[in-house]
Amino acid sequence: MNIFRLLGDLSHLASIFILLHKIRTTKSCAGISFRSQALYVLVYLTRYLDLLWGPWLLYNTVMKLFFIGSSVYVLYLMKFDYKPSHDMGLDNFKVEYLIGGSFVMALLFNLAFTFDEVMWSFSLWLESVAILPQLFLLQRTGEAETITTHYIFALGAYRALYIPNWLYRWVMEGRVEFIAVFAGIIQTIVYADFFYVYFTKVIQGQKFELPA
Amino acid sequence: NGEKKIKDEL
Repeated sequence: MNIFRLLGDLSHLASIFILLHKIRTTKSCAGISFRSQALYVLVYLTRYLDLLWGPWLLYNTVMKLFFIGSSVYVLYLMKFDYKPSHDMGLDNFKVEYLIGGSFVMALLFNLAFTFDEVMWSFSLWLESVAILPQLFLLQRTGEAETITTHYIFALGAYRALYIPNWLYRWVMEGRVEFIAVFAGIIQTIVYADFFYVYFTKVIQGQKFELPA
Repeated sequence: NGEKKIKDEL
């Protein structure tokens, strides 16, 4: 565990609490992409298959169960409690391509051609693009509630912070997972435009608005 | 060695 990894995980945790806070306080899931949320459930279920056979490290196990549980809970909230506020008409990014593309990448790049390794690789590629339906929804509405942008930022910062963590581990421990590193870099590039607008507008106290 | 590495990240 190093400071980058810890900050990344805390950022990931924070993103979930910000999202739940947004839904509860505004009593609405407007501006949140159901499709991205569903992809995250798929990401965690395929990434954390090792919950079934261990080894169960306390910190990792608690976090894994929390990420699976909270993402399923958000889907439940969006599907039932706050269904009328969901922008179904605008939230129509074709996730089939993201899932199919990630699966092909997983078949091509994996540590071993076994079910769990292919699923692990699939989860990393899918996570790298899972925010796209959310960013697409943002693009279509052209603006976002500030709290929603904090959520997206914290979620993106998690993987961005894992990059110095990987560099640190490569140098200090001689350990490197190329699939995770490449997928993490792609994920951070996917977020680049959003980060730019977040830093130049939201941090300066302005509303998140995209140029027309 | 060919021993499988434990996935210790999230």
